[in-house]
Amino acid sequence: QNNFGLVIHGGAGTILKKNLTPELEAQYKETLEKAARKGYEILQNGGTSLDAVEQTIHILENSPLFNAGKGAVFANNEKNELDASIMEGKTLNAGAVAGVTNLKNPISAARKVMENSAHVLLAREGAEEFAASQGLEVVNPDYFFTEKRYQSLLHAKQNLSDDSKSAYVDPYINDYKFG
Amino acid sequence: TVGCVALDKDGNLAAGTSTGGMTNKKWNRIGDSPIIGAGTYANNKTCAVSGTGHGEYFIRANVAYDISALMEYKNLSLQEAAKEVIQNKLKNMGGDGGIIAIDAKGNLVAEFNTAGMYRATVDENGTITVGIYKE
Repeated sequence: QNNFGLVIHGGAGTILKKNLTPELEAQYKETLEKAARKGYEILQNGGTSLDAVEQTIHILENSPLFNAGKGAVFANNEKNELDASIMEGKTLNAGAVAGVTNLKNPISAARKVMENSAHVLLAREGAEEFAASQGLEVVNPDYFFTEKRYQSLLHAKQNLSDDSKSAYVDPYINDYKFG
Repeated sequence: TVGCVALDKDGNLAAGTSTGGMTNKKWNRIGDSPIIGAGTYANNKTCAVSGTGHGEYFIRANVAYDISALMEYKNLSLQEAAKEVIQNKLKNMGGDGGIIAIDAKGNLVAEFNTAGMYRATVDENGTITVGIYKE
């Protein structure tokens, strides 16, 4: 038991040691540790759990290693469509955004929806417009481009001729299970 | 997908999840991450949860809320509730993935039914534990 603490994740799936080089494994661990330390500092200094969650997730969103923010996978239309949500246990207030393409940190948009709107979930252009009106950082969608994720999309398209399938299922590539 | 759950010194819980979804998704598909109760949930009476995995199954299983509900209505511990939902209910439906969670007493959980999950915990002493694979 702890008076305070936190847990973070960066996705689950077919993550096998043989698929990660020692260098890449070290990068993942370093980023996870950096995020955990950030959250700890906030909590240790008396910050709120909401602040810890938001700022910890910023570190993960800003890393190209994870499927969120920069490093997010590509949709079929070759855009990065981002979703996020946040919830406060004291009030049961919650906020979320879906399908946004130009918000650097979607988790902050979710928090703005929770705190500054009468709604829980805003989607796509409306969510983007609301977040911009709240002063959140808007970026060119190119900001989210990473070569690795783009190649995964091209690979997926090559391997899916059945149009009824909307997502790529490949047990040897982590992307699929990160959803 | 990435996520974080936290308990602060005032006893307040919070949960957050952020994602790019699935590669090659079409038709404005969204998964569980922005669905409150599916991929994210927090309640000071029970726990805070963030999920990652095959979103359609997480939505149908109402994963995050279900863990909280098992604690609230059946008095399961966080570990018991998380294990029941991830290793039994979700897995039996054919869904895979995992969750992280923290309860009002500061118990920390990372439960998943996949080969691995990128994860880290930090307790009140500042002890950080990082994991990737099942072991």
